[in-house]
Amino acid sequence: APLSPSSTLPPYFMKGSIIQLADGELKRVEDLRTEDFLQSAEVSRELKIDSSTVERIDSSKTPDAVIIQFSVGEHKAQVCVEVLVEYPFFVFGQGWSSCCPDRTTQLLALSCAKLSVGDVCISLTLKSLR
Amino acid sequence: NVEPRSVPVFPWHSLVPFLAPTQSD
Repeated sequence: APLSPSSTLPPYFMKGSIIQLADGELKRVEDLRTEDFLQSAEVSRELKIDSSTVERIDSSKTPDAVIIQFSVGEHKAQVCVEVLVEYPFFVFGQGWSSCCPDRTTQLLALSCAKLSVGDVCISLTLKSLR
Repeated sequence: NVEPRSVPVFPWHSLVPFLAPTQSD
């Protein structure tokens, strides 16, 4: 079952929010690039980047929410999340994208592309601890 | 004198969803 969406978006997606990369560098959320996530994950002991391909986007019973089905990593694990339509995901080589970019821009001032089936989003997994 | 306001700084990984279970291999 998908996780229930929070009724509000986290504050760090607001345009102008200061994000600290793993090497200590500070960047605004709207200036983040794919390389920032990849390089931060490289120096992380616990986290690694996985590719999550959008397989389906369905409407939800919850108002203003959608259910997104991802195929995650090389094992293509199927994961569903229920999020607000304005929730931004970072797409490889494209940047912030949401199901309703107009609403994301309206609420967060964050420029977004339209999230579509086939888009490959950045996600995280825990590295195997040995 | 202007009091410096503290600006919240968020870690990079808070922006990325955890979507996959831990792989055991």
